[in-house]
Amino acid sequence: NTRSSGYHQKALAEIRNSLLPFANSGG
Amino acid sequence: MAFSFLIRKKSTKSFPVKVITLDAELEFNLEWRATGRDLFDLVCRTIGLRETWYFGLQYQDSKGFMSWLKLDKKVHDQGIPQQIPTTFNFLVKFYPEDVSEELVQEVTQHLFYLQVKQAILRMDIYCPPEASVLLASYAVQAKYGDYDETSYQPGLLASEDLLPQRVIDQYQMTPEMWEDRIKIWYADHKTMSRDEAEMEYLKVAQDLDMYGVNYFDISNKKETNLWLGVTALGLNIYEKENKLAPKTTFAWSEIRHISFDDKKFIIKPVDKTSPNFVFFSQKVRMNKLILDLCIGNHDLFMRRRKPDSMEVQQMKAQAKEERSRRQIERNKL
Repeated sequence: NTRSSGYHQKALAEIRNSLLPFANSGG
Repeated sequence: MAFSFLIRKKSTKSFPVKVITLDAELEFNLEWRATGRDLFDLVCRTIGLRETWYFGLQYQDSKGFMSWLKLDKKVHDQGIPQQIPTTFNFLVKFYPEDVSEELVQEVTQHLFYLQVKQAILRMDIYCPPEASVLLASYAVQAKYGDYDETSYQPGLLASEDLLPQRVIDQYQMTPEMWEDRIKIWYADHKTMSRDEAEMEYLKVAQDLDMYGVNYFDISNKKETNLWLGVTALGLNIYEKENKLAPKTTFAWSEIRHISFDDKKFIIKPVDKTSPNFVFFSQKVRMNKLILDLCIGNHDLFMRRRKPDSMEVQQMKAQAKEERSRRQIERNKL
């Protein structure tokens, strides 16, 4: 069940993209 | 007469001590002449901790300065405040270079997890939004176990303290929107046990820039204010406005000697052609603490570069056995 750093990098990139449209201006 | 009797009684008897770990409060009666090590060993035995070298007992001394209890000195000779019970926090003092390689016992991992999570939620460690969401998903897996669509109560996560306030403030998102994002990843962690989820949490957290850094307010010869960071790998120097990216680093292997004289602190590099790095801290007391952390981190750095001791080898074998036994049990279920 251990996760590779590749899994975490991919997850972080996906989350970043999903949050992007909601960022406060200047945030 | 009665007065002198009381004093004599106090000097031969015990005193109450409270030790706060991140998941328990322990109370002991300690002999008046007990050393820091007596108390530290008592705590480790009580909570079943064997990887003792990462931890310490922290307290505010009578002058309000944060201190770590010295193990080789009597508890009472260390300027502890006159409060009843005498109270200490049992905390991670030193960090490994790689959590998944080095932390063996579940109890060790759990205490690290609790302390790092607290530091992230209190914003002592800067955590970017995407990492905050991923960490939250592991924290939920560790707390609630597998995601189950049929029994999941909407709003469950929205009411939890899962994200740093700074992250929430950066976005125009409702609690439900945050919950949805955390839930996607929570569902992806299905079948992960508590200790696996906590380990994944630590694996993500250890990549954060401020993880495992002890910061000290210092100034250089030109009286420029800087941060000194003491870490598992060496010393970092940061500009005052940037605690994330060090301006200079000294790996432990590049440092020949470290010493201080009053408020002046001197780092001598191995390379004798390089100049010494000299800085000043506000208090001698702070220099003592910096040196104590340097010695401890350097010892662990050296130890990691040698073969494991028999004790650690046994501990690793036991932990591996225990994990595979549990895995087999889980597979059966």
